[in-house]
Amino acid sequence: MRVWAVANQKGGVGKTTTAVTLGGLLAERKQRVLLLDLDPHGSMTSYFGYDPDTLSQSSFNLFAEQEPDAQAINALLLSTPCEGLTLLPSSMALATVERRAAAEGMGLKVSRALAKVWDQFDYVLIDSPPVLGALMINALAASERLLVPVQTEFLALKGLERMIRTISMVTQSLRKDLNYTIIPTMFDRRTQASVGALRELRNTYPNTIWAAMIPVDTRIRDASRNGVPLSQYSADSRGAAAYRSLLKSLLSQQDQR
Amino acid sequence: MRVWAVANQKGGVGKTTTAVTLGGLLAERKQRVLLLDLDPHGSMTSYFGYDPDTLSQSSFNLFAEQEPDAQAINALLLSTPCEGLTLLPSSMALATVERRAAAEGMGLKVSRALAKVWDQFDYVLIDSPPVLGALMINALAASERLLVPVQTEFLALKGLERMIRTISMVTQSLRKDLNYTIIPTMFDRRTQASVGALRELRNTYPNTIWAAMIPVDTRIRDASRNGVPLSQYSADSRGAAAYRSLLKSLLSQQDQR
Ligand SMILES: Nc1ncnc2c1ncn2[C@@H]1O[C@H](COP(=O)(O)OP(=O)(O)OP(=O)(O)O)[C@@H](O)[C@H]1O
Ligand SMILES: Nc1ncnc2c1ncn2[C@@H]1O[C@H](COP(=O)(O)OP(=O)(O)OP(=O)(O)O)[C@@H](O)[C@H]1O
Ligand SMILES: [Mg+2]
Ligand SMILES: [Mg+2]
Repeated sequence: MRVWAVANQKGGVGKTTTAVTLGGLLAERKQRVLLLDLDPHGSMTSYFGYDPDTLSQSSFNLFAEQEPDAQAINALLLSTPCEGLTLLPSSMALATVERRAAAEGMGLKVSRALAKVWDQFDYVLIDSPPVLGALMINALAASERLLVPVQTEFLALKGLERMIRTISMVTQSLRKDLNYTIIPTMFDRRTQASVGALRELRNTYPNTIWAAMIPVDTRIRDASRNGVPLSQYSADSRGAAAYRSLLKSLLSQQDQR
Repeated sequence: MRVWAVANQKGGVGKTTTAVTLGGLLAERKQRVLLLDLDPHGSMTSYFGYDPDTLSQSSFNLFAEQEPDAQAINALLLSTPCEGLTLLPSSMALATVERRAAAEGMGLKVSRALAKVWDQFDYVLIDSPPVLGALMINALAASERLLVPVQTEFLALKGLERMIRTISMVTQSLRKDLNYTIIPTMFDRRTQASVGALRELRNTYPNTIWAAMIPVDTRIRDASRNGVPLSQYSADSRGAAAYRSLLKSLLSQQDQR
């Protein structure tokens, strides 16, 4: 089982979109995929038509004092319209996890839970909230690879330096090496700000940035309105093609390691 | 002194942009304006060229056990390139406030601090992080009016229901009435998803939505790259015109109350 986290403290950069789209593409390759929503705001959960406010159980259950066993974790799972793609939803209760962040072992709750279902899934994609806290730390601690979507524009660029510093801070305290890839998103070749930002990104992070980028594509919003992953909604859209080539590059790196 | 908070749990909807742009327009009207950054990620602080990671003091100081007096609060203030516009910056340390959220009176730290400088400013605009927690509660508790930017697209619409529920939850526990306005942002009349979302928004929230909307405008990103409010960077841009008419409508409502 491979665990990939999608994280960035900047809001609205395409974290949920990236987790859902890559999850859909992995399911098309006949992989058994778990989408784990750790964002109290629950965009990934609402994407598939579930309401994070009314769900009686969710990823919040992973943080209980009495950690759930494999059976209890399975009881949390929900289906999606995409074969091979399973959702472990979030709920608003997750917002209260932060208060207990200082408690013993709180940073490892998610990785311990995932270890119990390691034989049921080939991939786990974790969506995290746009804020540095216990939920993001759990996502980083549980994963072997981190995907950092970055909008190709100025404010998002400024926030990236901070995200990279956060990654090294967290990996030092977890004493693990976390391999990360920067993914330029919402690139609009018609605007100077976007073109300039992409050039700046490539100059600043030559070794950790993905060579291509995800273009602006309105089909992405349409897919979320229809509650299906992008490649299922519109297989030949520009967005789907870009995410396919991203997945190919991520998988080829994986084989080399 | 009037205090307006800008908040939405959904990321990337234009919160920072709205706070900075309205602040700039109020300063042009010769109002003394304080921009207060309560987002640990510090987009508003970086907007004006300051680095939230290296600032030794910030809005974090407002949450100290020993509450700062007016003089100590003044020592936190930074200037911006716009006359009449002052910044109280954020820093990463703010991310640790959540852990102490349960402590006595933690929800009122900001409103108590602002009460100490009530005679120095005409308006305070508070930028908050995209997450429900102590920092957002402080922003809501300290303000008399709440602005809720919402991107005109599906995922942001889903999140709005939750934000409205949060507002009524918070106002009940604070025993105050919080007047809120929904502001449609990043509207792109060329895409069906945007047009449909705006129609849905107007149907669902007829009494609390602003009658017009903020269009997509690349000058907004250019302004943030140059570290000046939009109306200073490009007075006759579509975005500046839209924010001007928003401010006019907010001020006319205010006079009636
Ligand atoms: N390449 C793209 N082209 C056009 N729209 C996009 C693209 N990627 C994402 N979007 C849209 O932008 C919005 C923000 O994306 P998304 O919700 O995935 O970001 P996020 O980083 O998860 O946000 P949050 O910080 O709130 O969790 C969504 O409405 C999504 O449909
Ligand atoms: N009307 C608009 N047209 C085009 N771009 C916009 C518009 N409003 C905001 N933006 C851009 O969209 C991005 C997100 O805006 P902003 O950072 O203000 O959102 P936010 O809600 O504060 O995000 P966060 O959740 O990270 O705090 C910024 O790069 C900003 O320049
Ligand atoms: Mg998201
Ligand atoms: Mg912001």
